[in-house]
Amino acid sequence: FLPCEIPVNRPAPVERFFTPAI
Amino acid sequence: ARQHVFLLPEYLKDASKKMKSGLMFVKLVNPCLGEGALYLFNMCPQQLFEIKVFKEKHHSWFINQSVQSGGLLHLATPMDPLFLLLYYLQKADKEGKFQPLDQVVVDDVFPDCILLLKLPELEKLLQHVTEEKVNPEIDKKKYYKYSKEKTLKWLEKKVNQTMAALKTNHINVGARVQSSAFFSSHQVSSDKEEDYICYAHGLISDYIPKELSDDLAKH
Amino acid sequence: MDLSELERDNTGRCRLNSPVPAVCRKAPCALGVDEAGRGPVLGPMVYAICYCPLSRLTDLEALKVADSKTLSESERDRLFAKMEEDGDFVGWALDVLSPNLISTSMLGRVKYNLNSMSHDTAAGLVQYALDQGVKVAQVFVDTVGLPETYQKRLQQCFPDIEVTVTAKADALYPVVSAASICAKVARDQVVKNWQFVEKLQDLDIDYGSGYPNDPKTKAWLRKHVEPIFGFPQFVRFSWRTAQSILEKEAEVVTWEDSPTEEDQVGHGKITSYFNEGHRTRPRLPHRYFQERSLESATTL
Repeated sequence: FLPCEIPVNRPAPVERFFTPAI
Repeated sequence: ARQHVFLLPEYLKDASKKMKSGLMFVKLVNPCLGEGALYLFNMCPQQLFEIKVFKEKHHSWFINQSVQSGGLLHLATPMDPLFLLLYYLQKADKEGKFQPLDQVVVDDVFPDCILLLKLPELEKLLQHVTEEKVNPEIDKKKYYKYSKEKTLKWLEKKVNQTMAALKTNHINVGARVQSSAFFSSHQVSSDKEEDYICYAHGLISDYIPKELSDDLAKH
Repeated sequence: MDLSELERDNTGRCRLNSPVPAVCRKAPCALGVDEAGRGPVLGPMVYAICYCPLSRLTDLEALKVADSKTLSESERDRLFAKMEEDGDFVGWALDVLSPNLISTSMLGRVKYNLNSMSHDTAAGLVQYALDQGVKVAQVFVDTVGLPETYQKRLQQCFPDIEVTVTAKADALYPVVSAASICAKVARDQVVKNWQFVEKLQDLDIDYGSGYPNDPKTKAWLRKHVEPIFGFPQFVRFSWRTAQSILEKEAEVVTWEDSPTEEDQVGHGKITSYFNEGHRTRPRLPHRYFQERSLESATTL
């Protein structure tokens, strides 16, 4: 759940670029 | 394609496995405003869920390997179908006579309202808000008429249940000044009984027409 | 040079140093400061200090640590190795600032610009040498920004030390040139061994010099821009070159504090504040829902 608005619905290389951290 | 994020009660998880159309989105009336609203209907056992949507600016989702704009979060919570039946009973009351339910719960704008007729224990539900008559000669069919007096009693129970839930959940019912975001660990005991009644009345009033809300306030 | 700490996590900063030569704790020393990688749009910026006793400056010069800009990469590596061998009178320390640290500092809500970052890093390294017991008597620094301001600032930090800030300090003072060699050797090694946490597909590492005007670097940036995530963290997002590619190729992302159109357009006419007569306001959900940004769903 992102605190920003990305105004598109599209594929994105999430697991390559985004490392969730608690 | 657009993707949606839903919070559902756990037990609905395999509803759609049990039956093909186990869970259905239906458009039914919003009993407070008379406009359309989205509901979720579980077919077995029949159960009605209202759908609220969390909507705030500047949000989006990462869903697996995709991004979804909007960041909406839909929540399905059980809703007492009597609020919807009541809406139709009140509308039919203008004719001032007892009628069979399938002539009351009709709506060419929201035809799916007939799903409400399949609800289990429907007759028990209706006793809270109607007078009923059985016509022995014809078909032992039950005829119903909206009863304002019974309805107010029923709503009073709802308000009391809601008040109890507000207290148990430490919902801040005091003046708006304290934002509910700052949950005080110990509930601000200054919230008076009166605040709880008003708050609970206001919440219930989101599910009944304005006129009935005013009657309930007086009651 | 053991950069393994940086290879484990290249999103912050990391400090490296040589052992402190015993003689540097006894005899008054000259200390040179310089950096490598200030201009590139890729990779870290490295700050380095190099110090040795004033009495051994000629020996340092004899190592041929001439103006480091004239040296090739392999010559720098060889000279660095030589300085390591002659470690009995030369000490060094580095501070590697990752591109992610540079980007997040410069783009943070409270801006922390590159010059301030440079000045603080340089002062931090001089302080480090003092904390290690090095008898620093003179400091020579290659200038960043206005020499006078920088000199004043450093002199305030270290009142008992003779501070000289000047342009082309690496051509004038061997300790600065030696520091410059340390910084460049470190930066070259970090860039060569950069671990892309982003597990890039078809990654080519032929990104040229990393300088913004290098066509190879620009081509590499255009090839590796990702519409949602921008670039790998190897890139300095705060560089104009990077930003202009993002503006063209990437999605627009708005944050709560992003300036919105209405902010820019300015407020409407005063009359827009008067409510339009008896227009019935749509009935708002109960405050329980409003306070939680919840509303009834009408469509999916």
